[in-house]
Formats: sequence, C-alpha cells, structure tokens
Amino acid sequence: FPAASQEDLESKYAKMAQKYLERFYDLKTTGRPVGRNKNNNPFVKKLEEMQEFFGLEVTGKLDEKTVEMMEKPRCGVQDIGEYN
Amino acid sequence: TVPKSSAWQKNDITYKIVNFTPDMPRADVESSIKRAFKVWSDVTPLTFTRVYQGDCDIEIQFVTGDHKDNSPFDGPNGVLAHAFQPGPNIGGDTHFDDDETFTKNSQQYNLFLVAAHEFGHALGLHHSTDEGALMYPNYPNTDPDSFRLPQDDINGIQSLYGKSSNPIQPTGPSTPTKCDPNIAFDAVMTLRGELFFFVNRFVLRINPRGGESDLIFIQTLWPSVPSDIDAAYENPLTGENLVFKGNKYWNLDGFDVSQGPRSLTKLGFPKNVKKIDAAVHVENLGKTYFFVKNKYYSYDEDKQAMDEGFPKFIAKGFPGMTPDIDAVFYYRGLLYFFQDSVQYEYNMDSKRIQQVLRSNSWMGC
Repeated sequence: FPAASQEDLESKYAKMAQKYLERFYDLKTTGRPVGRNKNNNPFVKKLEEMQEFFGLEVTGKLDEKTVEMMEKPRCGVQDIGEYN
Repeated sequence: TVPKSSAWQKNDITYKIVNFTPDMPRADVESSIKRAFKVWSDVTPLTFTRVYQGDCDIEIQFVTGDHKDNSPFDGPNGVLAHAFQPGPNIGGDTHFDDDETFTKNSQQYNLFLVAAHEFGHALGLHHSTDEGALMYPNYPNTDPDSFRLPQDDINGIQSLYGKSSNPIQPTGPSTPTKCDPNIAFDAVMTLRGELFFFVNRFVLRINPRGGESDLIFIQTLWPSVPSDIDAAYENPLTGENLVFKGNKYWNLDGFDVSQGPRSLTKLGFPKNVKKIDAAVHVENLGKTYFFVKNKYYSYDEDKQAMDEGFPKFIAKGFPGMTPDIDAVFYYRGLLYFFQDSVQYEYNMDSKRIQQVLRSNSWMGC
C-alpha cells in the first residue's frame, strides 16, 4: 500500500486548519504578503505559534499531531483579546 | 491574564442563568454552575450571587450556531463554549454551544468542567499553556468528581483579585514535567511494549526504544480508572493490565476497562490489606509480586492464587531494598524499583541492586 504523503494531509486538512487559525489565532485572510519565503506566510507563522503553544514540534506544517490537536474539543474564547 | 485594570473592579459578582440546556435537569445545571463559580471563589475574595432578573455581570446562555455576538458556534464538538472578558454589557457573558451534549457525569461534555473554564475567562484569565491547568484550551478527560483547581490557575486568578480570606490558603495540583529530577511516580507498568508512568492525574506514555513521550490524563485512556493510583502491572499471559487504588483494582484490556472495580480480597489478600504499594509480574517465573509496606506477597498466575508462606519481608526476598516501594516494573529480565525520585535496577539472580538511577531515566532528558 502506498503511504499517505505529507501533501495529502496538508491538502485534506488545509481548510480546517485555516478556519482554526482564523478563529483562535487571529489569522487574517486579507492583505497576504507577496513572496514565497515561508517567513512571510501568515498561515505558517500562525501555525508555528499554535504548535509552540501546545508544545508540539514547531514545523510550520500540518503534521499528524497538529491536526489531531486541532480536532480536539475546546473553548472558543476568540473575543477575549479583542473585546473592550 | 487581562491587565489588572480590565478585571472586575469589585469582589461581589452577580450572574444570571438566562436559559437551560435540555440535556440535563434544571437542578443539575444550577448545581454545576454553582460549583463552577465556587472553584474560583474558594481561592479569591470573590463572591458570586445569582440574580433572576435585571442587570448582572455574568449572563449565562445556552445557544446554537450564530447567536449574534459575532462568534457563531459550530455545531456538535469543536468549540464547546466561549466567554467575554470582564466589562459592561456583553463583558463577562458566557455562552455554551447547545449543539453539544452536556452532562453531570464523566461523559463528554461535563458542564461543570466547561463552565469552570469559561468563568475563568469571564473573570479575566486567558488560556494557559499548562496542559494540566483548567485554563488549557482543550476539554480535559478528567474525573469531574475529584476536580481540584490546579496551582497554575490559582496563581493566575490571585494575580488579579488577591488571595482568599481563608486562614488556610488553598493550594492546587501542579502538572508534572517529565524532566523534573524530583519526580516520583505512583506506579509504573508496561503495556504492549510501551512504558506507562502514573503520576497523580496523569500518565506519561513512553516507548522504551526512544521517541517522544506523551503526558495524558489517566481518564483520557481509561475513563473509569481514578487518579492517584497505587500500583499497576501487565500480565503478558492474559494480555491484561491491573491497576490498583485503595482496596480496589481494575482490569484493563489495552485501552478498555474490561472489569472493575473489584475488591483486593478477590485476589486472595487478607482483609486487613487496605492498599498495596507496588505490583509487578515476573515473566520467567509466572509470578506476580505485590509490595505492601515492608512485606511482599507472591501470586501464582497459573493457579490464580496466592503462594503459601507469604507475605515475606522485602529485605529478605530482595536484599538491599527497603520498605515502602512506590512503583516497580519488569523489563528485559530486570526489576526497576522506584522510591521517591530514585530508581533501583535490581537483578533477581544475583539478588543485588545493579544501578541506582534517577526516577526519570526513561524519559530521555
């Protein structure tokens, strides 16, 4: 059997991860910087931030453990930082 | 936490339960909410008073989907609830996603646990990176009945509101860190090639051949097994693991609890044995040893009976070892005894301690 590639995992869960980071890590969907440098990619930056918070290996990639963590039931307190 | 200036500027907080979930009787919702507030009032000077109409600080609602606060819920699972930081109007308000099933027991999702977390936000706490903290963002599979507010949360809330006026200051459990040189384990067992180190509410799961370790709530793996267990062992003959607490034990079949709790007397212990300290199955002998204070029992797994002539003194059967063993496991022909933060590698053939190690030598620190 062929092993599932990393790319498959990323494309399969990209939408879910995007929504997760928008909701909990204030990922903005507009104003994305131009360029291919991964440091410029807000998705990668937010993903790394999330991985660091949860004590996961900081890869900037959607690996199995990151997806697993994103799928865990959790609190949605996204307004605490913004509400005044 | 939020800045101190954004926390409530008073100690008497009011709350109102606007509506109820159909998942639970009203009285159970009320008691879960009340208990969730008590978690915070026990460790601070804060008081929480329920109001039935008019203005209040914390408005509690069960809602679904888009509920007009710019933060729609997402249906079953996923996001369970959210709350707003202290402030007027919507500030402090707490919303539960009623597409979830809320419970009073250890089934998902226990309303008390979710509410206690959300009220932390409503009082000005952010999420914590401490996996054992109440303010960790993910729902914990932990026994709600034996819940105690962790120290990390106590430190957070007390930094905003000060300490409780109680003359005896409450303290809470801390989350163990695997590389803490002083870590002491409650019990250790092998399970299908992996090592499981029990420490208060958690189990550290480690592959002895290396790789990452996981810190998991015990109830995540075995929902009906309690925290703070006394002893555990794997019996490769039956493929079962047994875990012990007090005068009871549970049979585990991998990650299922197959039987229990049952009484220690079922294993042939006399009634005066109220708890055991440590247990280990020695494969090549087919015997399981149970350590109780300064003595040990031998159980024959084939005959399913205690061997005659036991208990014997530990000092006699295991020269060099002293009473009150915390944990023990068998690995590749050797026994590993744990006492406080020290581990003894014991050779049963030579009846000698071969090595003295730190208790966390298996953690790759």
